[in-house]
Amino acid sequence: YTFFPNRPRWPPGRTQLTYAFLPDNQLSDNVRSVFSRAFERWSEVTPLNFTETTSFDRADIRIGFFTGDHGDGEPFDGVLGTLAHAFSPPAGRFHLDGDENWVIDGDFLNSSPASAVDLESVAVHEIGHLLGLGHSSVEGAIMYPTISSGVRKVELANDDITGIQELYGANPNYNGSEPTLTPRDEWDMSGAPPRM
Amino acid sequence: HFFPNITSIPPSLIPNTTIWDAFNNLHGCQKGVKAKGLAKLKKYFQLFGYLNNSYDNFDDDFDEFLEFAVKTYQLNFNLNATGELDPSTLKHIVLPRCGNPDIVNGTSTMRSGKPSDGYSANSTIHTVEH
Repeated sequence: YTFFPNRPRWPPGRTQLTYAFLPDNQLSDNVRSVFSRAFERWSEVTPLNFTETTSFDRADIRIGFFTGDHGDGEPFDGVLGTLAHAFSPPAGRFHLDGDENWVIDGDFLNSSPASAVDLESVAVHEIGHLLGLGHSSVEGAIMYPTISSGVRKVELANDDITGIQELYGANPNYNGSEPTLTPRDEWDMSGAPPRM
Repeated sequence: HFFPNITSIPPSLIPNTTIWDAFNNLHGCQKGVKAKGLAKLKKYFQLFGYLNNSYDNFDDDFDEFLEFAVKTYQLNFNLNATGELDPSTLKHIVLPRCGNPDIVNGTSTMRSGKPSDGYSANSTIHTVEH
């Protein structure tokens, strides 16, 4: 695990963070629940809690789907390529590429490869950035940079947990046991290498 | 575009190729060669922090800066650091990924904050390579 330069983090004592979705996106409850689950994965191992709010401008974390140039100097590039990006704390900006084919229920088994990306997998990764984690060289970690189509990976690895707990400490209710890394759900890709 | 599952995606939304697939044509390229498409690859590496923002030699020449970028990328992704665009390296490069850079301000954010050893085409490059 790594951190951004100078190890930015949410200020001590700020354990209750709010998040909101860009109103223009008009996301369904199903999509919003995907993000709720993704936040919960980080809450389980840290003292941080995340609550959705309808006040986009006042939220700590602001989530939006955009296409192409969306004003932050990091334009999206259409299907696949870059999928999303997020800013280090306390910026709280979380942008996803609106051109991707986002799958929201994570059922990737027994399907053929396609240009679809598991939304929750990407959300868990980007929330790691929002909290202060950089990319990791550990291939099994959530914070590994490549998040390919065809794979669902949402469980925090030891590397992720150790990193985030170095920044924020552990959730008092976290028992510290080994994370239950379930086998990655992968499509039958007929011999193609596993991808994240 | 949101879909409840993979099978619900209309075929018309599934592209035949993606933006980085063309990099597969650069198989075998190494320092000293000139190949169409290397300029775009240099922009790829700059986007993710492997070439310094001051780097502006976006031609199709495989220069020493690109070689260092490739080596750093290979180290970050636990590949053989050959500096050559071998199949395993290209296989990683074309994968969809997070848009955040792997290297910020010359520091690798993928290997526990270790310096990038000059591979990002910064001012320390000659103290390392030569």
